[in-house]
This record gives sequence, C-alpha cells and structure tokens, in this order.
Amino acid sequence: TPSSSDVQLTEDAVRRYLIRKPMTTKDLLKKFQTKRTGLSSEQTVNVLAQILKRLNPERKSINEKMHFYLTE
Amino acid sequence: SSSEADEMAAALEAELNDFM
Repeated sequence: TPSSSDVQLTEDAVRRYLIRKPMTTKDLLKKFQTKRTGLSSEQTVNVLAQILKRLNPERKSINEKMHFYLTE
Repeated sequence: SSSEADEMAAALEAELNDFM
C-alpha cells in the first residue's frame, strides 16, 4: 500500500536532527509539517512532546532562543 | 501559516515546560 506521507514523525528521525545541530521547537515543527506527515496539528504537538520527553535532550540558549540538542 | 506554526510551538513548549 502506498504511504500517504513522505515524512514520518518518529523518535529516530527527531534524534537524527538533534544530533546534527541544536534546534528550537519551531525548527523541529518545520521538519515535521502536518502536510508532510499527514498528522493533525494536535497529534504533531502531542507526539513530538512525548518523543522529546523520552529523548530528554540537552538544552542551550542560542540568540536568546532555547535549543535542544543531543550528543552521540 | 506562520501563525499556526507559532501556536504549535507554544503548545509544544507548554507541554515540555510541565515536564522539564
């Protein structure tokens, strides 16, 4: 069956982005836009929150904005 | 739209602030 989405919001995908570079919540949301994942806005927020709670990334402030990041 | 993105970011940060 063909997939309706070309991007999947998964823990692995979020981990890969946060290892590559620090990102704000908005940066992450841009990577998992609802039109790409097929999820609703509410689902996106809920799933991303659960993933970030599990990953428990480091945080740092860059240009006065809070960024998450992970080290390998 | 960018305002929807702002709302989603705010909702996500609110969820995370409860936790972190």
